[in-house]
Amino acid sequence: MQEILSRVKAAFIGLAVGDALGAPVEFLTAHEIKAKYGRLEEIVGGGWLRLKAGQVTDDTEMSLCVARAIVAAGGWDLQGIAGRFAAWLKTKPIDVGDTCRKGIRNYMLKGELETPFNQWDAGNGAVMRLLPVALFTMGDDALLEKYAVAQAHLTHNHPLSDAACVYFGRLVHLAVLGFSKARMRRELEGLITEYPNFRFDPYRGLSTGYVVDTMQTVFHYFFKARDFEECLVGTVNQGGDADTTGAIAGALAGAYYGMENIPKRWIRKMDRKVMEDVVTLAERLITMSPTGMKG
Amino acid sequence: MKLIEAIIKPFKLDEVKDALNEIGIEGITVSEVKGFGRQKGHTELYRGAEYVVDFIPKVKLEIAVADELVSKVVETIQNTAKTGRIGDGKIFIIPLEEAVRIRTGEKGSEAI
Amino acid sequence: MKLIEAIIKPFKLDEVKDALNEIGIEGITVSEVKGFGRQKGHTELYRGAEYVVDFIPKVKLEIAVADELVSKVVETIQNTAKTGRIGDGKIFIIPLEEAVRIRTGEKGSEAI
Amino acid sequence: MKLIEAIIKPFKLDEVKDALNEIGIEGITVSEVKGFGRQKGHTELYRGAEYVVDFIPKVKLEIAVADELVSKVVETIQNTAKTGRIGDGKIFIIPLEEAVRIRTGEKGSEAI
Ligand SMILES: Nc1ncnc2c1ncn2[C@@H]1O[C@H](COP(=O)(O)OP(=O)(O)O)[C@@H](O)[C@H]1O
Ligand SMILES: Nc1ncnc2c1ncn2[C@@H]1O[C@H](COP(=O)(O)OP(=O)(O)O)[C@@H](O)[C@H]1O
Ligand SMILES: Nc1ncnc2c1ncn2[C@@H]1O[C@H](COP(=O)(O)OP(=O)(O)O)[C@@H](O)[C@H]1O
Ligand SMILES: [Mg+2]
Ligand SMILES: [Mg+2]
Repeated sequence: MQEILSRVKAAFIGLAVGDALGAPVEFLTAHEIKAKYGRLEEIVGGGWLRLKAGQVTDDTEMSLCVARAIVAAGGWDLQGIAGRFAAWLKTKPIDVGDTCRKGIRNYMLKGELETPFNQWDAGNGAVMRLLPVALFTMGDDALLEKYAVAQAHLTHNHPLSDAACVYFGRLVHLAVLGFSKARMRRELEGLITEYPNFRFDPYRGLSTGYVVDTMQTVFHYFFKARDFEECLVGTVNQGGDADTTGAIAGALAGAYYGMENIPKRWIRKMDRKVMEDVVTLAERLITMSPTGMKG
Repeated sequence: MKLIEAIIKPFKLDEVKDALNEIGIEGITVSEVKGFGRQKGHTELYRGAEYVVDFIPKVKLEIAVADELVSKVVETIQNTAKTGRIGDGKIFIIPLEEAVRIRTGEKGSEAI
Repeated sequence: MKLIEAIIKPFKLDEVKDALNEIGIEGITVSEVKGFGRQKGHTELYRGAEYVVDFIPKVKLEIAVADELVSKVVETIQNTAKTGRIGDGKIFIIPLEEAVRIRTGEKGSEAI
Repeated sequence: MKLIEAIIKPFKLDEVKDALNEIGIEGITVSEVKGFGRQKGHTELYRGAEYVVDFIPKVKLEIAVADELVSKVVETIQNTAKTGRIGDGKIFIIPLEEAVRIRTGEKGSEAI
């Protein structure tokens, strides 16, 4: 259980670190990043959001909303998650995705907990905040699937986004429980069979906010890299939706490699309060999960 | 979809923007305009000075919204922009047949 | 109701406003705009200077009116704003689904 | 007829105008507006001066077109005004019930 505890903390820290690392180069192409930074390997701030170094964006903040709602309720609470998204939106966050905004507004004004299917909903806004659901459902795949899709549908109702959420959750489960990369790679065969779009070798270098591009980038660098730093540096230097690819890759790599493998110099740069919160929440979530309950 | 056009007193802009933000609305296009009203030749306070000219500086907001949001948006603007004194302005609702987000090509209420 | 939008030569503004007042129309919202026309690159006199740029300063009027006043208003603007020379401008008639007077909450033709 | 309203990044104006000229569209009315949206105001270089305001300067185009030209015009604006970066803007299509050329009194698509 100690191993598991360390990995879940690393997963949530990895999410925040990936967000802060990639955010300064969000929307730049790989070429532009190369011209500006050579290779981006440090948490530097700046970018289109003019961030302070170590500042996180909506990827981490929405994940915190999900985590806090579950912990506060002592269990699954979709209404609580929606309510926290709404409260967060009113604070004028540093950034909010268009599809997320529309879904949250839908809840604020109509109280609805599910947005209708939309062809444009195949963005990565639901999967980027999936980690807390994966931690909370550790040990129960059916529960993961049920809750992953339910929280996704608050803002994103599209089969590609649903599939990305479920499979990202499954990979996090496997990583935390100590399974090998080979086992994780086999798990993805299910996703690729159902939705061949997600095939990531050969990797085409697309890293936009389209959920297929995002997950291809995450899978490609996660399986290719030999450690946490290599995974994240590879991911964010691909550019595109770099804070989100960075956050998702960071969650997965954190879950797989554990706390020791996350560069200390990156953690030192991060917002103190965020670091404390993610650690506390990760711990609470795993304790509440089926795996945690078994003890 | 509708295009909501609101003519309001300039000092009310921030307050109206904040009130719209509270209901999840962030996208607005604003222009500076001159207003001529039924109440001609009145003096209005604008940036600490009294205007006795027949036009008054106003601010025009254009907000494209999905149909189901229209009454909420109109209500929000009206409650916030109102002072009860002459010159508070108007809200116009214009049909919007199509909207496109230039960056992505999205259409319809996904675009706004 | 309709929203009448008129693009006219700036020096015609006072004349058009007076003519509209004459027929009982007092509420108008005015903006300064730039016009690009079919007759590109022509020189126009504006404030005593000749413009050879491809845009010409124009003034845009927006006037919300009840349906029964539309043709009178259009006719009035057209007769007054016309010089017969290139660049006189356009009048557009846009459907106006609802209007609200912010000060009182009145709706429809009471509001304009 | 439709009134096409496009909100675009100011530096794109000439490019969009040229692209529209290429497809035979020459009549356009342009205004300077302030944009509020996902792209935030900040220090921006605008006409050589640094601005620290919370809005982003945008340019609004108004183009009255005959129905059959609408999709071509929308496509042209979208292809030209797009950079793929947040803040590229919007295109709105508004019904236009009537148009008048002030100089001649012509109506309908003859007028635009
Ligand atoms: N019919 C109209 N069409 C367009 N704009 C109008 C119209 N009437 C008024 N306005 C705009 O609304 C502003 C306020 O109108 P005014 O008549 O002075 O006061 P109130 O709205 O309080 O009755 C004007 O300065 C003008 O900008
Ligand atoms: N299709 C159009 N849509 C919107 N505004 C237009 C259009 N055509 C012309 N305008 C506006 O009308 C003004 C006058 O047009 P122009 O073609 O120069 O002369 P005229 O109206 O005398 O034929 C232009 O400067 C522009 O502001
Ligand atoms: N709902 C809306 N109604 C009217 N204008 C809008 C609306 N949303 C955005 N805009 C205008 O479009 C501009 C760009 O919007 P923004 O949200 O920054 O980025 P993007 O268009 O790339 O999604 C804004 O600055 C504003 O002028
Ligand atoms: Mg982000
Ligand atoms: Mg992102």
